[in-house]
Amino acid sequence: STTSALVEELKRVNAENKKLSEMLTLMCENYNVLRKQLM
Amino acid sequence: ISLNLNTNPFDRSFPAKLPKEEIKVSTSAGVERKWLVKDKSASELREELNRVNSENKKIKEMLATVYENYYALHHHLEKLQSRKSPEIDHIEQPMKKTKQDPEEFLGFPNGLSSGKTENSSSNQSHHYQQQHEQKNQLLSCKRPVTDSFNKARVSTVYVPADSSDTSLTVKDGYQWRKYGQKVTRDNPSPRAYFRCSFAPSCPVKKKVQRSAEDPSILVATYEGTHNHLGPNASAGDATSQAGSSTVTLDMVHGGQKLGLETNERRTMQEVLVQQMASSLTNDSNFTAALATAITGRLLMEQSRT
Repeated sequence: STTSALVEELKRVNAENKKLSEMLTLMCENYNVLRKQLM
Repeated sequence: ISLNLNTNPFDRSFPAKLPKEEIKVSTSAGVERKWLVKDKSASELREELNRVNSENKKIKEMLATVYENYYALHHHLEKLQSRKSPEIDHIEQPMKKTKQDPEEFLGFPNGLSSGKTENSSSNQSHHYQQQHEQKNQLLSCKRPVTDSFNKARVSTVYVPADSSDTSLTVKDGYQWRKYGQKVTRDNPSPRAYFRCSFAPSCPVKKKVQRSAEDPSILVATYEGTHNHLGPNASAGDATSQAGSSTVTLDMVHGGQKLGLETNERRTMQEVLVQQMASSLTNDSNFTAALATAITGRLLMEQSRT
């Protein structure tokens, strides 16, 4: 049960990381757009 | 004969996640080994989990930083957009007008110059009365009734002056460079044109002419606002023309403040943008994470197509 719990947790954190990475990419894109507007 | 004690139901649910050797174990000699492998895989899982968790934490921190930077930038952009039109036009517009005829530089407000409206005797007496009221108050700061744009950047100051003084000098705490003089219709006194001594970086212009109706009053018309610190008001201003110099300086300082605010804001924006750009690009973790994220996204899009 410990292993399964670990694997579940790993899956969850991996999925979360993926979402966060996507959000970070989007935020960087938006940030660059804004920066260009200010330049 | 399988010796799997089924202590871990996950083995069936997620076989692909476990090492192949664990599934293959089927001899009694391998029981001990199996447990070792299980322990090892659990410890590996923990390590992997720790690694992913720390990565998760880093991404969250980076995301928080980017959010902060983004919203700071967004806030500044909104501020700029809301205040942009009056102040930027304020500075840029006078520069565009430098080649215009000085006569078109500014119009005297309320018929104080040789305007057609003064042909009417009633108007003339009305304006004359107005001027005397202004003279009694020593100084009056008015805005011409041209249009809303000029209202924001043109000021007229009436200063009592000695009739024998022909210098057309109005002391307002700033240094001016005279660049022209012109005789206008219906006014025996010439009109002098001045630029701020900081020109061309400072766009402020001033023209001075005696009032046609009352030669003891100097009419100084200012266009634009100073974008630099001016010299302090001289003591002579304060003693000889206490009322006028005070009001004049208030007006001039107001313009100066606006110019300074604009400069400060521009500098702040530039510094902010540079700091954000350099901090983001210099952070190897950030760029690596960003590259990974972008690559992952591209791969995802490719796999979809």
